[in-house]
Amino acid sequence: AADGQAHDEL
Amino acid sequence: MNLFRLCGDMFHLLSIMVLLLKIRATRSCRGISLKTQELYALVFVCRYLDLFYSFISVYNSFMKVTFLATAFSIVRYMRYDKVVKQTYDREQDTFRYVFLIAPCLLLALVLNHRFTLTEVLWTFSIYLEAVAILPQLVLMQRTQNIDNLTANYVALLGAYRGFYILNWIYRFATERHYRQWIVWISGVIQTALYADFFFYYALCWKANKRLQLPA
Repeated sequence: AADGQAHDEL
Repeated sequence: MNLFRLCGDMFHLLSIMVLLLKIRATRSCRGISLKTQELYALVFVCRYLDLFYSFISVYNSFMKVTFLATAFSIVRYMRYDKVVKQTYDREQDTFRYVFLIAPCLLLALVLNHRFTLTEVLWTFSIYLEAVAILPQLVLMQRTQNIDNLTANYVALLGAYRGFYILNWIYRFATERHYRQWIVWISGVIQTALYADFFFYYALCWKANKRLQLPA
């Protein structure tokens, strides 16, 4: 996401 | 997804498998802190609520479900399995939950990216994961004989942390918008907690001795 806060890790 | 992250995840999975295998094969959970295991289960529940409303990849969802299921399976063995629960070091595993949960919850309420229920719970899970190993480390320090599987379990968890830090450094260098300072700071603290353990783990490994932590 643009704000770098996508929770794409585990 | 980069190689560091994949290695981190695999070490995490391996650590859980080693623990489950130890419990199932030896019918014993000696040396394992139930407090740490329950805190991990809580961490996963709070963090993976997004299973219900966001989808990243099949890999992510699969791993989330696996971590949740294995965490609850370990807790179930330690609490309810007739044989296994008798091997639990109840008197030694005295760390108080509230000392870890309360500060993490407070911090998550204050330091978060967005004040929404799921975001605060996610942040809480990040803070809590950083310190959830403490009851396990305290228990190991009290235990005279740490068996190899327990030592390896903690070492694998440490390796998982190490690789995640490499993953963040890599992402920081390669992705324009990768600025997750909450994750960074918590992650570094969490990994630092293992430093002391790793020092003695390496020492004993070099000397080919059983792991013993100094009192």
